Amino acid sequence: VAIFGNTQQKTLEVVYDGATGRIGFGTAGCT
Amino acid sequence: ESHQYQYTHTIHVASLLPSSACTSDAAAQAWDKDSSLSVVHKHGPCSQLHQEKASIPTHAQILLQDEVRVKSIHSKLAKNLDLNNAKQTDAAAQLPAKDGSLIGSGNYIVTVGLGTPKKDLSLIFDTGSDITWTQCQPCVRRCYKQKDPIFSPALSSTYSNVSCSSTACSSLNSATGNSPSCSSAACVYGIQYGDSSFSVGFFAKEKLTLTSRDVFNNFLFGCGQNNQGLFGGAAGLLGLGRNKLSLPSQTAVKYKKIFSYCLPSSRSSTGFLRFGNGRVSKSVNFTTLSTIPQGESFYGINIIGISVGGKKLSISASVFAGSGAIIDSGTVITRLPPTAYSALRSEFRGQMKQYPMAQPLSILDTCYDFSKYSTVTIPTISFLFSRGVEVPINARGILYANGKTQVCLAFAENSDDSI
Repeated sequence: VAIFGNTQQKTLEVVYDGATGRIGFGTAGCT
Repeated sequence: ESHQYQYTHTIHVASLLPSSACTSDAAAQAWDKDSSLSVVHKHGPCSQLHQEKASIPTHAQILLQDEVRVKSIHSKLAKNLDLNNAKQTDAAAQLPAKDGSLIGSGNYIVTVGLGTPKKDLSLIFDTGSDITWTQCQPCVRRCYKQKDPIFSPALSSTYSNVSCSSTACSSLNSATGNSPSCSSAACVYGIQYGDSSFSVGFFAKEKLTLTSRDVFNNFLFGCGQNNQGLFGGAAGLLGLGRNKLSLPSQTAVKYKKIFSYCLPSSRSSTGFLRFGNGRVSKSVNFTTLSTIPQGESFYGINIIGISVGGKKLSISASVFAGSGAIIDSGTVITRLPPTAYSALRSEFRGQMKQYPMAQPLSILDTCYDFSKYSTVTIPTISFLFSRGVEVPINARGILYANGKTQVCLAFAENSDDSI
């Protein structure tokens, strides 16, 4: 598999929604 | 950092280098109110585990350990695929014996409370593994050195061992890749990592305190009595995978298996790990979470394409679809199928040809010498996921700096398109 690693996840808001089977990405998540 | 037409980032080279002072991001402060924990880099100045400079691994060591983690993920998937197909091949026999989950070096730390009275423990947070464990007194066989005091079940009024005959005990098989064993009717877990690090101990229940308003009784965790490996002073690991023993599954009644995080832009700043669906910002775009058949604990994602400097790379959809992809908080560098990486590297190098190149750094083969520059302009990189979700990568997620003289494109390739 390809792997999306943590360097590329920096400052993104990453939302895991295991209930509805979605994953979300937002920019500038730490600010 | 400034953006020109959204196709480039212009950044100060100095900002790519580590700072010795911790600067908390505003949004990461005082979040106890909304089920949030502060996230810090294990080796950065915001971490209580911050070590003497001499004991912090070099970037080359970090990347080497990252490669070990990636190999372990691949071998775990390959092993499960092999088991699913009911075939035992010579190749499978050469895989690491027990690679249930994985430790790497670029890990982020959160602090949680365990027991009554509560003891704070700094744990590596990991979406790529399932069970939560910490080192426990009396460390029957061995404990490595950690910064926090080692948890002592004898001093907690809410600790209890899990029995060997319980469903929870038998669930360890899928969560760790290892069959549990039994000691005086107490369930014994064992988890081994790709770099030969491991933890063995009692599987137990205890009160877990995430924040003052988020307290869980009877949380199942590993109370490690024999622990060795490259855990860097952390007290253990917080398993955020998809198995039913993971933290999101055990707290599903309250949080509905929803959690979010933001990894800070540098080692010297803080991010957050938040549980539940409160305060998800409006800018978040959702794509489909998929399941890798051979690795159901992993969070699968569907990469559709990549753009560099606003130009969509010409990569056949079958390249990504053939291998699948996961998102992992414990892998440092994104790994791509060779065909995709080759296209990314070629376009990036083409748009960076004004800068002198430098020696490769471990698995990173596209490096530049920025020592003569105070600012540099680099192309933006965006990932395209299913459902039309485009995710621009932060400038500090595009480059990996080993000093001004060796700043590298922070992507690497898998050994084979089919992986």
